[in-house]
Amino acid sequence: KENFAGHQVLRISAADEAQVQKVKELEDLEHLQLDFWRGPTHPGAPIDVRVPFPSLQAVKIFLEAHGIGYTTMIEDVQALLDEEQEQMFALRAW
Amino acid sequence: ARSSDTFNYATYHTLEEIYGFLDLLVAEHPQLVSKLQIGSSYEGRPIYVLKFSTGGSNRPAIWIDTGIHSREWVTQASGVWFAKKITQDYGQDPTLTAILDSLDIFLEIVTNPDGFAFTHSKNRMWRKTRSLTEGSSCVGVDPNRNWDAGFGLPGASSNPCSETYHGKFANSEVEVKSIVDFVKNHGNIKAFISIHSYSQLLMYPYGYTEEAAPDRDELDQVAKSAVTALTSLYGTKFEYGSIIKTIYQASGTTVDWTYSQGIKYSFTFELRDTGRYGFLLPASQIVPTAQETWLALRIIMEHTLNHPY
Repeated sequence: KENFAGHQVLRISAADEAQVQKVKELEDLEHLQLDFWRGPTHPGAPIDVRVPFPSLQAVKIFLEAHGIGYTTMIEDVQALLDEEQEQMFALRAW
Repeated sequence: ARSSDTFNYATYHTLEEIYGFLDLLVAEHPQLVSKLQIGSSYEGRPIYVLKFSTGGSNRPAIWIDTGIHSREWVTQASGVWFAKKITQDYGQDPTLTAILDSLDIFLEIVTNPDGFAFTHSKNRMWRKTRSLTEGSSCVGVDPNRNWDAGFGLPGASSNPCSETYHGKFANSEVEVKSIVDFVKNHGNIKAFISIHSYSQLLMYPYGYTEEAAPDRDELDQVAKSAVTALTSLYGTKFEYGSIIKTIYQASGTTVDWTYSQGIKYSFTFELRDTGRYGFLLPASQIVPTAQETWLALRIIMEHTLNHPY
């Protein structure tokens, strides 16, 4: 089963069209293995992207270098998945 | 669960549990509910649709589907809740009773069974189908880019490794083709609602072109009323509009195809995440999400009933 330990979901705020395009450049870099949960659309619309641990630093440096704001929406995807599984199994046991 | 009354709607379920629920509901309401198999998935799983009907033959109908993107778990869970709600409210809720006295409702809860099974067994983040693409090591096609409406235009990817890969040709995915064949054979579907998550949107055609749909004004009005009803319950904010204007250009989408087939009331929902969970919406939000969405669905279904075409 795929493990997502260390994966984070970043919520990116692209302030203008140029920043949206910059984020779209990220989308094309296959080696980063980014998973866009909400893709880049228009300025002001939140962009959510799951970033595998090995790519985290590069992505954050890229965003900061281009002055693109972001917050960490999910600190550790696997932790949330574990919670979800526990909840399902607990109720099933019940 | 021994009955649909003891089934737990406030937790996520496996494919087997959901398929078991379908049989429970049919057994409890044989006069109202039947289960149709419209095909088999790429990996051979049955594709089931619940039919809610109070009689008649080939009545005008409403189609609702959930789970076409397998990781959007709150949608399949909401579909289960809708199914139970319909059986509870027929004969109780005057609006739903009027709808079902004239229209049939088709509800496909697990529209991408292979992908859904995969999210439970191997990869919770899986979105696409599980079909193999010759010449590529990447698996799956985005079933919401595979329809014959603007297929292959900008707004989908030709790269089999992309999450929005449109597939080698329109309707290449049996999960899509099964619905296409059903809709064409039925020939009397008047509303088609495909439910996704997340980002709290209610959208109508088009996704592949900036051109306004001929019925844009009416669709916009219905969407506005539906969103108002949805927000009235828990204050969940929704935006509405055409796909291309509300999010981005998306080609080969479900509702662009259904609209092209003359099904005027074609809508796509993107259900909540009001917080910061994305696809990992806590199970505690399943029922509130389904409840608020139901209010919007009732508006669309009532409008369809009152505006025959």
